[in-house]
Amino acid sequence: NLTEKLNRVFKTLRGQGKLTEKNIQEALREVRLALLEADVHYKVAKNFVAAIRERAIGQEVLSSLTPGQQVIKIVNEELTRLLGEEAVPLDLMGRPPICLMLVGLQGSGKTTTAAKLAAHLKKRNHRPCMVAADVYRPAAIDQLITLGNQIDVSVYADLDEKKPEKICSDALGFARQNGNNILIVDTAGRLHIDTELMEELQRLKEILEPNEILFVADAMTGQDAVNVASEFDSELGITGVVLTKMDGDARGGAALSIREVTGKPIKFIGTGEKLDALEVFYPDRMSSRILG
Amino acid sequence: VLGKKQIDEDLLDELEEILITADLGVRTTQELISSVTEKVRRKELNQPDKLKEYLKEEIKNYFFNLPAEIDFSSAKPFVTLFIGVNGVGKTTSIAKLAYMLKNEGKEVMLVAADTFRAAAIEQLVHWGEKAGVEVVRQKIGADPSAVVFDALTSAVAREIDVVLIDTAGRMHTKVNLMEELKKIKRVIGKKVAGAPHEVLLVLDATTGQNALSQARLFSEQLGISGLLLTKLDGTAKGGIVVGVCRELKVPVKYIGVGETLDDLHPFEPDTFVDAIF
Ligand SMILES: Nc1nc2c(ncn2[C@@H]2O[C@H](COP(=O)(O)OP(=O)(O)OP(=O)(O)O)[C@@H](O)[C@H]2O)c(=O)[nH]1
Ligand SMILES: Nc1nc2c(ncn2[C@@H]2O[C@H](COP(=O)(O)OP(=O)(O)OP(=O)(O)O)[C@@H](O)[C@H]2O)c(=O)[nH]1
Ligand SMILES: [Mg+2]
Ligand SMILES: [Mg+2]
Repeated sequence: NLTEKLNRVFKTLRGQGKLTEKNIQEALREVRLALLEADVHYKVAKNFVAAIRERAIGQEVLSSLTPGQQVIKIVNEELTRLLGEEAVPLDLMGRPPICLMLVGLQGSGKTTTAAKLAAHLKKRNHRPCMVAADVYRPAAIDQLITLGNQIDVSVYADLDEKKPEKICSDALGFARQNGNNILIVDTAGRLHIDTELMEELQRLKEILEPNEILFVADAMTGQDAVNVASEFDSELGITGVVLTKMDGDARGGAALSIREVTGKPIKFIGTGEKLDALEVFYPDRMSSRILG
Repeated sequence: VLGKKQIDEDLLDELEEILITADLGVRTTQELISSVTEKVRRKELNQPDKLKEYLKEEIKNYFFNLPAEIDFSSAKPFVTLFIGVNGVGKTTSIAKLAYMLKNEGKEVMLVAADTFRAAAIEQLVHWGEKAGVEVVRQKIGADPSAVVFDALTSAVAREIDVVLIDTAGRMHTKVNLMEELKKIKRVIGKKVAGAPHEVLLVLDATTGQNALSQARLFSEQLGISGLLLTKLDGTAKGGIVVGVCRELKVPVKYIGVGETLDDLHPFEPDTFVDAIF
C-alpha cells in the first residue's frame, strides 16, 4: 500500500529532519501513481500532487512519524479537505412540495437511490412522494412503484403519459393534494452528450424548481467522471452528488475528480442494493479509501 | 502530438495522458511508454508521427489471438450466461444479442434468472416482446437456479438453438452472491453437457481500474470466456479492456453503443484502438 511504498522511498533518507525538494520528488511520484490507480483524473492528480509539494517542502518531520508517514499525513489532510470538510445536509427549506431531482448516466443507481432517499426522509417524519419520470427504460416505472411499495411511500406515475414534463407538473399538483412535502424525481439515465435529453432535464428543472439536483455517480467510474460531471453541472447546475456502489472494492477516485471539477458536495453514498443502504458521506474515510 | 520535431519528454507526457485518460491504467501505460522509450533509445523509432502508429500496434497486440467470434451453432442449445456487477448493461445486452441472433434465423430463448431486483423480470419480458423471442420466467424471489433448470429442460425439449441467461447484478466481492452464481453454473452444466458454452462478463466502458478486480474475481470464481463492453457511445474510451485482456487473455466479443436493439456490434480491435487516439 501507499504507506509501505513511501516508507521504502524514504528508507535511504531516514534521519533527515526535513522534507526536501529532493526526497519529496520520488515520494510524490508514488502518490500520483496511487491516485491514478484509484481512478482520480489525470489532470486532477497532477494538480493535487503539485499542491502537496508546495505544502510539504520545508516541513519539519515530526519525531513521532517516519518521513513516509509525514507525507501520508499531509496527503490525507489535503485530500480530506478537498473532498469536503463537513457533511452538507439536504436543502429542505422552502414552501412544499420541496423537489429533489436525481440525474446521471445510465445504470448509476438513480432509481434505487430515489427509494433510499424516500426511506431516509420518511424515517425523519417527512412525507415524501417519488415521481416516475423515466418514460424510456422498459419497466422503469414498474421498478419505482415496486420500490415504493417496499417502503410504503407513494409514487406518482402515469403509464399513459409519454412526456416527463407533464408527469412532473402533474406530480406537483398531486403532492399538494396528497399532503406530500417532498417530491423525489427519478429521471431516465442519459449521456451528458445527448443534447435533446439534457435539454429535457433543463425543462424539468424549470417546472420543478428543485432545491436539489443530485448527480448520481457510480463509485467505480474512471477517467470519464470529469467529462460527465462537468457537463451535467454546466448544463443543469447540480447541487450535490450521491456516490453509489461504495460496497464494492472500487477505490473511488471519481469522488475527488467530481468534487474538483464541480465544487459540489458529496451528500450521500450508496452502500448496497437494499433500501436502507444509504449513508452520509465522510471525507476522511473516502480519503483513506482512495489512497489505498 | 504530430506537431513535434522529436520524441522528447513532453511528447511522452502527452502520450501518457492520452493512455491514462482512456482508462488503460498505470501498469499498461507504463509498459507501453517503456516500450516506446526503449525503441527510441535503440534508435529504432525517432519520428513523432510514427509514434502513434507504433503505440496503436502495441495496444492491438494485447488483443492478438483473442478471437471475437462466437460459433452459436457449435452446440444445441448453445447456452450463454451473462454476469457482471450492478447496472452495467447485462439485461439490455441480452436483448440486443437475442435480436441479432433471431435475425440470423435462430430460435432464441431468454431466461429471467434475476429473481431479485425490482422489475428485473418485467424488464426482460418487455425486451423479449420487442425482440420477438420468448422469455422463461418465474416469480420474483424464486431460486434463480430453479428458473435456469426449468428453462433448460424446456429448451432441450423444444430444440431451442440459443439460450441467453440473465443474472442479477452483483458485487464481485460478495461471497454469498458469487456462490449463488457458481450454483447457477453447476446447474447449467448438469442440465446441458458442456454448458455454459459462453460466460460473458459485461463491463461498463465508464468503469475505471475496478474493472480489473471485477474481471479477476469473476474469472477466478466462475471462469469467463468473453467480455462484453457497454456504453461506448458515451465519452469513455473503455481502455479498461486492454488491461483485462493483457492479464486474463479473455477476448472482447461485443460492444454496446446505445440503448436500442440494434446497438450491439462485434468487437473490432482496430476501430477500438483508433478511437483511443
Ligand atoms: N451494490 C450496489 N448496487 C446498487 C447500489 N445502488 C444501486 N445499485 C444497483 O445498481 C443497479 C442499477 O440501479 P438503478 O437504480 O436501476 O440505476 P439507474 O441509474 O436508475 O439506471 P437507469 O434508470 O437505467 O439509468 C441495480 O442493480 C441496483 O440494485 C449500491 O449502492 N450498491
Ligand atoms: N448509452 C448506453 N446505455 C446502455 C448501454 N447498455 C445498457 N445501457 C443502459 O444502461 C442501463 C442499465 O442497463 P441494464 O441492462 O438494466 O443493466 P444490468 O446490468 O442488467 O443492471 P442490473 O440488472 O440492475 O445489474 C439502462 O438504462 C440501459 O438502457 C449502452 O451500450 N449504451
Ligand atoms: Mg432508473
Ligand atoms: Mg439486469
